[in-house]
Amino acid sequence: TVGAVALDTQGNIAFGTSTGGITAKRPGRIGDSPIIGAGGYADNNIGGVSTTGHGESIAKVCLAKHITHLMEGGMTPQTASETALTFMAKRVQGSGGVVVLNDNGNIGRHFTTERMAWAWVKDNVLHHGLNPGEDFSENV
Amino acid sequence: TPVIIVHGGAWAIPDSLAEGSVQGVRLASTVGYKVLGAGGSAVDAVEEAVRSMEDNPVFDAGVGSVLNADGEVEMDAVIMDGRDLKSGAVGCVQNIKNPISLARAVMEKTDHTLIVGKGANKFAEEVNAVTLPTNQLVTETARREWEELMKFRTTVTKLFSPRDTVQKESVPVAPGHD
Repeated sequence: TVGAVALDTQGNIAFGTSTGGITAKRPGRIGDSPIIGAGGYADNNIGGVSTTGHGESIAKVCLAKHITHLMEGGMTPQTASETALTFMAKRVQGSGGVVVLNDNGNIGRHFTTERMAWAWVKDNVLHHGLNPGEDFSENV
Repeated sequence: TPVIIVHGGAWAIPDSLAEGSVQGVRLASTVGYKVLGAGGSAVDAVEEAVRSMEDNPVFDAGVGSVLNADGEVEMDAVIMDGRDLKSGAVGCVQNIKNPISLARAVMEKTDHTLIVGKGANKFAEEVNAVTLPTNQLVTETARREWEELMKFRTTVTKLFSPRDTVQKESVPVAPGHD
């Protein structure tokens, strides 16, 4: 699964998520990816989210909308990401990852799987990582 | 200040895909950022960033998709505009090069939010979406993985196991969350 969240110069937020499925999955099975509120969410007044991971778990907890609600309540994108993924792990024993922006352009990203490739660019500085705890940066 | 953040999937990414995954998300974020820098909309930016990853066989989306139990490719995609909460999505669509662009077409050219299966492919024909045969969407690695999984019946849950609770033979377990 791949995904992106962006904030443009007009203050508009959008997200996109796309997946090629899971190897040997049951034909017709759909996970979280194409479902609004699960595979992602975007609202100019709050922020945007794109999710990845165990789709059935993500769908059960409406992960993207959950994170949006937490941010609406005042949480930072990072805290909301960690809180929601912890909730998913405890409530439905599911793992995954998220990338998040709020309406001020603040970043959140978190994952509970072994790895997640991620990158973000702001003020011409690119950050990226793959393993837990990584955050490399460079000018672009 | 424009910002874009991307991911290339959260799972037990093998070492053989690690470097390619990092390079792929670096490229995708840069592609999206250039769109934003040129005054493009957030929707344009996420579409281009996702297309970049869909066109990269290292990722499980578009080119690089995997095979289902019947040996076919079924892809899903969604896009959403935060201005008015308009959104579009496709599910279980087959042989489409860039499902994210098809999802955008659903958002912009229909009154619906999600079209699946044969209906999604019929809609793809209506909007002249670029198609690819299955053998060009699936990598040799994905085909070998399919053969292995069909043989050993690895479950969806195992692929997305939490790294702190499930011990695997070949992958060291790191504690806690990122």
